[in-house]
Amino acid sequence: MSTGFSLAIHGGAGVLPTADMTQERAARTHAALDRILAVGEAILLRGGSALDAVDATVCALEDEPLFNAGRGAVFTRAGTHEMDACIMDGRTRAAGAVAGIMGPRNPVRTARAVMEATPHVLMIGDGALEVARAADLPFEDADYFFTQERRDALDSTLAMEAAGTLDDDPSRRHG
Amino acid sequence: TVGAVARDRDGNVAAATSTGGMTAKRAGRVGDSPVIGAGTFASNATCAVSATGDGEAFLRLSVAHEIDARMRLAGADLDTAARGVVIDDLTAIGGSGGLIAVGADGAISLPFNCEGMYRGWSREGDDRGTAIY
Repeated sequence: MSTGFSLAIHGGAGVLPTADMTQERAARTHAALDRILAVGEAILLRGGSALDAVDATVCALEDEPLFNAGRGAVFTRAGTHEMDACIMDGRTRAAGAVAGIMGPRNPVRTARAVMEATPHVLMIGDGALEVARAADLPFEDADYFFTQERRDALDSTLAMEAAGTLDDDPSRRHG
Repeated sequence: TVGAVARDRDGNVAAATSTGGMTAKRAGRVGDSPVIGAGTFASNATCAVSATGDGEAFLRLSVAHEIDARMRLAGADLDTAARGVVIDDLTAIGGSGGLIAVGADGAISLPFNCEGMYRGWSREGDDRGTAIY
């Protein structure tokens, strides 16, 4: 049984196909993963909890527009954002989750507020937003979450659907 | 989708996942990320898991809880349980994606059955890295 910490992060499995991944893009992605890994390591190195480490690390991932969450989240077919998040504490199996929300800068923080400030596990829509406001979490408007790359992905997906040429590329289903 | 799993120096584990979902998804569609036992799970008895990929497939397989159950009931180690669910079961129903998992013993497993997964890992005093494919 190791006494040290262990930490792992992911930025999603819908990676760009090898052919489309430029060296510059790959370097930027590795740098972002490395920077965000260091966020969780810093907490664990000073004896912090696994819960605080995953909370802070996922916030940093949400803030990074390269990945599909928070800022840089993908669009629904209506051109809107609907974000989901969840956090779970292995000590007590306490858990908080939110679905279908737009507004809180860091959806994972709203999930944690559900876990810590309500008797519930999963909350959706306006009720979840009320919990975020009661916890004084920062909100952003739609522009904050917008990235041209995700808008282009939505437009091309809808265009291919309309033309009947949408392939069944599994990574497209991953957002 | 993004996620993190951790085991701290006291041996406690935790998991968190966050997502925008799928490009061009219907309004109201929710995938596995916020569903405990599907895309996110943590128990000090076994492991912490955060998944990414074909949300509907991960929901149908209850992926994260299935890994916990194989460790708890069948005595599987973390990597055997995680790889069995992702490489065998997920593939068998035509699902694709991956997950990150940390065991109560500090082991890390990062299986995926698609082209790649943006991922990073760090074990105190041991291995550390990032990868895409």
